[in-house]
Amino acid sequence: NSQRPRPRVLLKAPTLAEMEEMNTSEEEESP
Amino acid sequence: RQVTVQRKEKDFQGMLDYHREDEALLIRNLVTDLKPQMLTGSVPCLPAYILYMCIRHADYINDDLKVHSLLTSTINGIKKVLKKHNEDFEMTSFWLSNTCRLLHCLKQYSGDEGFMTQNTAKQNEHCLKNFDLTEYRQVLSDLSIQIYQQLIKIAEGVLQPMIVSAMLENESIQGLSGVKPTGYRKRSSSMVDGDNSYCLEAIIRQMNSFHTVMCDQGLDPEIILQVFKQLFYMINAVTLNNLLLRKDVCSWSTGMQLRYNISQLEEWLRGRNLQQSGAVQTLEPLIQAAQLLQLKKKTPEDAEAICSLCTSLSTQQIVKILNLYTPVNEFEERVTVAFIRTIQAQLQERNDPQQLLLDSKHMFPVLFPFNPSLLTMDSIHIPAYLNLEFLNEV
Repeated sequence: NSQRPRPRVLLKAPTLAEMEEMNTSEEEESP
Repeated sequence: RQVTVQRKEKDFQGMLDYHREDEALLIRNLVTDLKPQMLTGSVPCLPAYILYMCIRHADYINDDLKVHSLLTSTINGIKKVLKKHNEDFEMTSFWLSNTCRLLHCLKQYSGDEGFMTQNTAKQNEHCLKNFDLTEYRQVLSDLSIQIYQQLIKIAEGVLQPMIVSAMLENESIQGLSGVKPTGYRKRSSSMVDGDNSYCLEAIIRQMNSFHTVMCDQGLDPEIILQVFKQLFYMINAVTLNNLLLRKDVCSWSTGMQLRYNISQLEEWLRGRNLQQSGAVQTLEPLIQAAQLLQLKKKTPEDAEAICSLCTSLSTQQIVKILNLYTPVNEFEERVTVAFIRTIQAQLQERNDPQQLLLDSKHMFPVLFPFNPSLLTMDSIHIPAYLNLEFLNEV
């Protein structure tokens, strides 16, 4: 069915806690 | 004759493009360094709409890394701003409004039919084409809960020091101090240094201020209702807990003043159209305690009346108030042990909780119902003072 929009691709996201962790480790790495 | 060729402006499709290297500047100018006061008079939740228009363009060009990066930087930026302003009601309310609005946009324009029922045809054109951001919606929902909790903590911190003096100690009814229990007169605020007494008007003024800020910033009405239900719960808990521990306020006159104060709070809720918040229901134990102080406490019929009235107070709380009750003067008798035994006997079948005091830190779970916007993206104007000239309208 050419009328049908193609399905959207699910973008995986880290959880809020994981984001926090990544952010903290980045801050620690930078002097 | 000079021929003027009028060039038709290319239609703005409600998308914003920027170079990847400008992302940090975008987050700085739109999130971390933004002062909510700057946006007075503009569309409420403007940052959320701008961010959505940027996300939409990244989706349009099928750039998943740009979407990931922008959403991650936005969320981290909001968290940073909240951490820095963790005692600022206005800033916290502003980011709660915007985070919820961005969440609503990601639903409204997700392409999921369940969220599109109220969209116009034009709005449907503004849906995401390539990516499903369900997982990011969950992150924004979790972030909204965190911001809501911070907002409540700030508001409670402001109100808490006012509650006891405003609700139990301050006498706004004229002539009531003459019927206070002897030996306890003018005790109010004597336990604290300096003049830390507040009248109910101070609480109402503060709640007016909270309410105005949240409304002006376009916070969802359903969230505003939940904020006031939570704050009224705390007013109930702190006031009742003090009443249950202080003999000097367990009197007929305090009951009268308390009932008057509660009626003022109810009136305030009506005036601000917040009746459906459930806030009044959270005051029920306090309303009953005020009535208990005022009821007669002598005959078996009085005991019957108390038991049928005080359904939101536990047996332990009723008995405690009766034990603490202090007669107004020598003509009023103390509550007899026999009367209290009658009450206990009548209430023994109740399955009441064992603890005497209420948990003043209890929080009701918050809900963020979907609230689609009537605005169309291509109608949104970006003011020059936001310094976002590097965003290109597409």
